[in-house]
Amino acid sequence: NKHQADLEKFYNSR
Amino acid sequence: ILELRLVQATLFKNVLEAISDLFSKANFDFSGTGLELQAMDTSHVALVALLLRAEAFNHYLCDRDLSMGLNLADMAKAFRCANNDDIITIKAEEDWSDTVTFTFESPEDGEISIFDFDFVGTNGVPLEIPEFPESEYQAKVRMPSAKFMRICKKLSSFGDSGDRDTVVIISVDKECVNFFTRGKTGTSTIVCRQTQTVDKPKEPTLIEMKEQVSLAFDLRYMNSFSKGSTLSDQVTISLSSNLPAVFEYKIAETGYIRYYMLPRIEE
Repeated sequence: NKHQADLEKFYNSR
Repeated sequence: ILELRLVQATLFKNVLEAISDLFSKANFDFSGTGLELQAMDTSHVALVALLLRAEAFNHYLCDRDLSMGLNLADMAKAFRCANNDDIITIKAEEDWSDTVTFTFESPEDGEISIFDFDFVGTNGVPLEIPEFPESEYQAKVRMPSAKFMRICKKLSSFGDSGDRDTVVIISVDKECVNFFTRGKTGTSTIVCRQTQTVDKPKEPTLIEMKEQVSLAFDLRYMNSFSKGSTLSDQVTISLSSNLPAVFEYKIAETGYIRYYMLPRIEE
């Protein structure tokens, strides 16, 4: 099913 | 030294009302320009960023940038026993005491309450939050914040509130924005049409759509984001399939509160 993605990983990966 | 004063506790009470439900601690950054607050929930799904410019304060003295982690639950308790028209003073020395002092003074009977908060660790914040260009968002919806709060309440009461994973799907096309959720025994769809600004200029629902978009979010978080309505009567929701959605409430020319959440992704 769908999972909510991790914001910290998202911003740290930019 | 840091010394701020607000002659009305209302603004700060509303700020805590808007964030202490979902976030347990926050990072407070005080600088010459004002206060920047950031908090992330324990599961790193939701982020909130608040800006209150120095002009929002009746007195603002901050001669050196000061950053501190504070426990929002404790602060919310202290603010709950403050009256709206209490005068708040916030003070911190840059000595190694690692505490900040909040003083509430009630103007009518002169009663003073003093709270010292110890600094706490903050999980992962502050983060550098880039401002993505408008063009990266497929759609942007502006609506009355009370309307958004009502929609979240309706969906939460219908959705299977027991199931922490209830999803809300926000779909936007040229004419309207739809909120859809699935309960135990059925589904609920709320359709909001774009208002013609001619008839109700004060509380329009406006849609800017580059392309149709339909994204799924966790209803529990969106419900908490609707608490920003304590700070502003309009909310703007910016949607992109590959960026965090931004739920922004402008605080009357002194700042904003922005909630961020990524759309749910396929496993």
